[in-house]
Amino acid sequence: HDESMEIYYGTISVLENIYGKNSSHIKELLLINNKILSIKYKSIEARDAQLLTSIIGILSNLKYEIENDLLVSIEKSISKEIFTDFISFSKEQYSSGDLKICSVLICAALEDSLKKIADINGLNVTKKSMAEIINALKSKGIIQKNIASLLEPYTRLRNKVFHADWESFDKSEIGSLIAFTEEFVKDHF
Amino acid sequence: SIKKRVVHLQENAKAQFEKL
Repeated sequence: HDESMEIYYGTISVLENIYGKNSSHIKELLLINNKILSIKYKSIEARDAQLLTSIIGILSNLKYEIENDLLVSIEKSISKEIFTDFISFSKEQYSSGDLKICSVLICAALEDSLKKIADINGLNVTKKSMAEIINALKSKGIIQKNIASLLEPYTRLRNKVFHADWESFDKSEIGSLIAFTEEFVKDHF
Repeated sequence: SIKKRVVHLQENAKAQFEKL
């Protein structure tokens, strides 16, 4: 019974790692376990065998998703939603609100999307600067050289924005960054 | 990697199921 429970908790831990703590996948497994616990079985072994059957199914499906890169596409579609929200909020601020808020939002969206692409491709970019991340992505062929060159001036703009150097850039530069980021997210997510 | 963990768990689950 201990071994079965170890496998059960191991599966929960893997699901947490992949889908997050409150994911529907975990809820489903907990539900299966509760259902099995509520039914009378001849023995603990019979109950464990029933639970293991479900666990084997869940793990087989997980293996299939990993092998077919489906997890990455789930991750990508979630990321896209987040970035799209950021971009549209930034655009709202651009047309009727505060240029400072707008610029911070769009710079964060672009930098974060670069980090996410690196992360999805297995690059460790913790504590790396935006320029370093762009170089890493370029050298691995994850982004094209011409895109990397387009990103260079935006790295300088990002530094101005995040150093609250409000006087050193104008609205049109931020407008151009918004348009670029929108296309970039569309192409990479 | 996560795939290794999944495969390992799956094998353990199958072996344990056979035992029961």
